[in-house]
Amino acid sequence: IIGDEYRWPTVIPYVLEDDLEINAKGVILKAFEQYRLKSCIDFKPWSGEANYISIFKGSGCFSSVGNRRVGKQRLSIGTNCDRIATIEHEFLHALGFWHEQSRADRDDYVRIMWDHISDGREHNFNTYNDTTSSSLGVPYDYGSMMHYSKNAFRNGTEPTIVTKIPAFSDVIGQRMEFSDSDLLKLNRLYNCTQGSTFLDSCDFERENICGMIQGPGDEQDWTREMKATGGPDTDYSNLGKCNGSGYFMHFNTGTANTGDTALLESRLLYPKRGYQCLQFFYYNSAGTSDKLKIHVREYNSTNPNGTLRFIKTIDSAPERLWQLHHVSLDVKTKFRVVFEGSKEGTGTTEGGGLSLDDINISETTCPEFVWRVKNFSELMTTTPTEKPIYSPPFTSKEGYSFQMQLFPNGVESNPGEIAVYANLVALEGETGQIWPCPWKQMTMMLMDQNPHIQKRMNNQRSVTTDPNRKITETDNFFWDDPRKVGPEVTAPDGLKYFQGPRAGTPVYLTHLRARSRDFIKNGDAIFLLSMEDVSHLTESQPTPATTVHPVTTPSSNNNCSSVECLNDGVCVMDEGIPSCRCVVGKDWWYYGDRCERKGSLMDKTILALASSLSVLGVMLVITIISVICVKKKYKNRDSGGVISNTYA
Amino acid sequence: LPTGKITDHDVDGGQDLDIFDINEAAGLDLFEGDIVLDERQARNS
Repeated sequence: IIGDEYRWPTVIPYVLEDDLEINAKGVILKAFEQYRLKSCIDFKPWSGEANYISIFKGSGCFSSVGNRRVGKQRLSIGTNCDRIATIEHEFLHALGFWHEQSRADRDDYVRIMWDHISDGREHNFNTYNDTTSSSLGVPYDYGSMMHYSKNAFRNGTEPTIVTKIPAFSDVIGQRMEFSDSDLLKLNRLYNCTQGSTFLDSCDFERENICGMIQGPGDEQDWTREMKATGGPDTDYSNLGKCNGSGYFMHFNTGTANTGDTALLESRLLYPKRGYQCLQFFYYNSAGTSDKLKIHVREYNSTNPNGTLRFIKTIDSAPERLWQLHHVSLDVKTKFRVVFEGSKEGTGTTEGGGLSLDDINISETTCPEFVWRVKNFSELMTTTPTEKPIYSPPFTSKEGYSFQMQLFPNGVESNPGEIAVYANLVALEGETGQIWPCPWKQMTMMLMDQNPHIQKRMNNQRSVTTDPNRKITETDNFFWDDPRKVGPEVTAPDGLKYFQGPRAGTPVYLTHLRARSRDFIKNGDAIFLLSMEDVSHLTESQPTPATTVHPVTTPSSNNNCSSVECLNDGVCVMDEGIPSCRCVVGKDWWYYGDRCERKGSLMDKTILALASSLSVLGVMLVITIISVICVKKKYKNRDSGGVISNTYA
Repeated sequence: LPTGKITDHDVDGGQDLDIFDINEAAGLDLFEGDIVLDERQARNS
C-alpha cells in the first residue's frame, strides 16, 4: 500500500490476547522469529506505545492492511489459523501488503476465470492501479505466500485462477514460508539491510570462503575442495550437479601427523541476543579417533586478540554421508566460530578427513532433535497408504518423551499426501513427570535444505498438549501417561515403550511440494523436531485494559507515572511530554487531556441538529420582530397624518 | 510396530483449509477474503 502513514516502526509492539489458543500463541512467536531471521522487522510486547497490534481469536484469520494508526489494531488468529504461514500472511497484511493477485500487472501472469467465481465474490479479484499499490520493482511472484490459492472463491470444482505458465498452476497459494520475493518486498518497504538475528551463512562456493580464515597456531590448513580422496565425492550445497561449482572445506587427516590440528575460523561476528545456533553439514571420512571440535574466539577490551573457549566435540562416527549438526552457543561479545580438526590417530593414509559445508550461524535457538529419513523420495512411492514410519523416541529437557509418526503416502482420508502425527511416549524407568502432560508444544519441521538459512521455506506444524483435553467419548485425558492411555509397543531394535494417542495432520504436505525446492536431498528428508514448554503462554500479557500506567520511569518527574489516563487510555511520551492516547471505536471516541470525555457520531449529529434549529429559531424571532416593527411604523404614520384634497 | 488402533486427533479437522476457506466457513465476507477495511477504504473499494 502506497503511503508512509501506513508503515509501522521496525519494532512492532504486540499484545497476545487471552482468548488465543495456547498452540496459536506458540506458533505466533515462531512466526515472529522468522521475521527476525529474514528481515529487520522485530516484535516486542506492548509497553505503552500509541499504536500496536493486538492478536486475538476471532472467527477466522484476518487483518487490516498497513498501520491504521488507531491505537489498538486487531489481527485475528482464530480456529484453524494456527499455522506459521497463515500467521506470517496476516502479519504481511498488517505490515502493508495486499494479496499478490491484486497487483496492477496481475493479468499479464494469470487468467481469472470469472465464470468460476461464486456469485457476489467477483470484487475479490479487483486489481489496484500503481498509484495505490506498488510492487516495489519485484516481478510477479507465483510462489508468494500472499497469493490466492488457485481455487479461492470458486463456485464449483474448476479453479478460479489459471497461471499463464502452467508449471506454476499448483505452486500458487503456498502456505509454507516467505518466498524470496516476499522477503525482497518486505525488506525494500522497510529499508532492511539485514535480518535482525542472522549472523552468517557460507556454502564455500566463492573463493573468498565468506571471509573465513585459517586460524593461528595450527600445523595444517583446511582446503577448499570439490572432491576428496576417501570422501566426500561431492559437496552438499549442489551435490556436484553443477559444472565448475560445488565446493566444501576439507582437512585431510590422511596425510597429517598425529597431533596435528587445523583451525578454520569464521569472520568476526557481532551478537545482540547472547545466544546463537551454529548449524553445518559434516562429512567424516577420517579415522575413528580423529576429532572435530567447536570453539568460539571471544574478543573484549581485556582480550583484544581474543580468547579461545571450547564449546563441544562433534560426536560422530565416520560415515559415508553428509550429516547435519547443531551447536548451541552463548556468546555476548564480538566473536568468531572456530572449527578445529585434529588428527588423533596414528599413521598416514592416502585419503580421508573432515569436511564442512553449508554453515549457518544465527541468533536463534537450535532445533532439539534431528530425524533423517533415508530414501524418503522412494518411500513416498513405495509405502502403502496408512503405513507409518516411526521416529525414535526423543526426550525433552523437561523429561517428556515423544515421537513422530510419518505417513509418506498419507492416510485413508488423504492418500498421496504426507501425513504427520506426534505422540507422547513412556520409556522404561521414566518417572517424575506431571500427567496429563501440561502445555508442551511439539513441532515437526521438514527442513528445506537450501544452503542459506534465510532462503529456506521449511514446512512445519505444531501440536500442543492441552492437559484438559479428553479422548472422545471417554473419561481419559488425551495427553495422559501413555502407560495409562496407550498400548505397549516394541520397536525393531527391541526397545519397548508405551505409545500415547497421536495428534497431527493428514495434510502436512503434498507430494508435489515435497519434491520441490530442497526438501529432499540425495533422496533423504530431514525433520527437525522440538518439544518446548509453552505453559508461560497461559498467563495474560498486560494490556491497555489491565494497565493504568503503561510507561513509567521512576527517576523522572516528567513522565507517565504522574499521568492517569482514564477509560483504557494509554499514556505515551510525546516529544518528552506525557500525553494520553485515548481509545477509539468505530463510531465513538474518548477525548480530553485524560480521555475523560466521550464523543460519538450521534453526539455530533445531535449537536449539528441543535445548532441548525437554534439558528432557525433566532432567525424566526428576528423576522417576527422585524415584521412587527415595520407594521408598527406604517401604522403610526397612517394615524398621525390628515388626508385631504388640497386642490379642491 | 504392532500398534492397536488408538484415537487420533486431526488438527484442522483433517482438512487442508486455506485462509479463505476458513473465513468462508466462519461466515465471514471480508474484503479479498481476509482483509478488514476501515470506512474510508470500504468507500473507495
